[in-house]
Amino acid sequence: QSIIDEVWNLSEPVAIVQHHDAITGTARQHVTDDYSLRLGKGMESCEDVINKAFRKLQPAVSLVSSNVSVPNLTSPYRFCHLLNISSCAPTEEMKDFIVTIYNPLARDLHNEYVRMPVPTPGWDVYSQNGLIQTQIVPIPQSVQQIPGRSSTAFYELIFAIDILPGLTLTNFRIIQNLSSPTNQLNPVFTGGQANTSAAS
Amino acid sequence: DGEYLFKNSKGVIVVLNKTTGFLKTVKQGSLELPVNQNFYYYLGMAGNNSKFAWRASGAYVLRPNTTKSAGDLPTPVTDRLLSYSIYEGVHVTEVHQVFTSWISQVIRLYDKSDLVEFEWLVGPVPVEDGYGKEVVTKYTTPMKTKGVFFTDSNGRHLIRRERNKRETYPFSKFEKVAENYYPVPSRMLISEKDYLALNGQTVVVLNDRSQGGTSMRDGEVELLIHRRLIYDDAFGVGEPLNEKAFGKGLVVRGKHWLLVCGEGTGIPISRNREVAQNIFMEKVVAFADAKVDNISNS
Repeated sequence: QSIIDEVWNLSEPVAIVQHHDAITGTARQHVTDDYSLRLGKGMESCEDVINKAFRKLQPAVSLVSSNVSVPNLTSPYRFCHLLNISSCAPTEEMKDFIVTIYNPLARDLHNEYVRMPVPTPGWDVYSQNGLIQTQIVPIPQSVQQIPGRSSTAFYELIFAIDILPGLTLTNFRIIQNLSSPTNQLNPVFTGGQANTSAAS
Repeated sequence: DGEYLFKNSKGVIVVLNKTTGFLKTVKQGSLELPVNQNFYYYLGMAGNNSKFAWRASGAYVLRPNTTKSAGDLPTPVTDRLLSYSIYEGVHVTEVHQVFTSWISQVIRLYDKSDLVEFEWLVGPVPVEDGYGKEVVTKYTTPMKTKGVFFTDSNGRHLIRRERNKRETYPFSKFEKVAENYYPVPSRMLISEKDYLALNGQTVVVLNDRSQGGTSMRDGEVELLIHRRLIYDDAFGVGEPLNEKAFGKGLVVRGKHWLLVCGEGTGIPISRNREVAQNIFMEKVVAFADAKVDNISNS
């Protein structure tokens, strides 16, 4: 019953924003702000449910190369709400963490990529098969300067998932490694008006 | 020779014009399709709300002022990028583009993907000149689409649209731009052949949120991505569509995905359904601290 109540905390505001003013954006600003607040609270409530579900559904495998048995994880899962502005408190604060990724589709996903904002460029990522290839790219200045963005993330860490079966979880362990090479951070080409003598 | 080219292991090739920094061509299979992409704006109708015909553009109605600007053509924000940088790596090639002080974008080509990703950042839209603005992005190709384009019906089937024509009532031509705008919940599509079953060359643009869209010229996909307006349209909300975040206008960031499919590409047009589903049912990602005291050794 308690889990149903937690899910209801989101389904109720989702029902409320079916109103035509909420769907089309014709509500007054303070009403729209209230819709956002209700949805935000509902999402947080559902994260508790996802937290429990992820623990229950964890595959009985270890991340062998990093000696981690994920089913025995005791720390709670955290989520990112600000990925749309390349900001994510968990990945900015933690230096050694597990990323659990769930495919909500009932079919396999192939060749998917995971991106996460991070504060420093050097990171090692382990899958169940060991260390995997990663890439680091800088977050554009224009994103870093979005009004109200308060983030320590200057880079995005990228890695690939070859296959993620439908309705299935997979895990990666991510460890900060400041000595990792970061030569991909430099652009291979730059251009535009700002780079011409006329503009300067 | 004035071009910058990058490609991935799926055989997708993206070509940029080195001088302007704009997208120039997308190659997929044996198809080499010229594609230009830029940002534009319409001025919002100020109106005076005393008559229906003089209503302002606002929350309820899209009403670009096509007499104030160049007919039904939106104004390009620039004809050459302020700056751009290209980053290459094992998983993705990214082009970081700066169009103006208030518009920037990242174009991405992942190594094992048949999509070209556009992540745009727009705002705060300047209104100090006294005009509200409706910001659009256009993907322009030379395809001969004969005024026909397709928009989806809440992620279900695609609906055929024809420029300057309505199925159920006469087209008035009074407001050509607004009258040709349609809802785009998940994707918009143009094809060289009128009927999708013929598998002609097809361009699909998928979006991450519902937007308005049209094709005001043959071969174009136009999507409305941001609006900042300074007059209420007097339909009831009582506020202009002028969201202020942190004392400034709102900044929006979102994604479009370009899929070139159909004849000559090796990718069936039906691929758009799978991609749209992947976007809608995105992966769920969660993080947990892996400090030694939180985890047992295997």
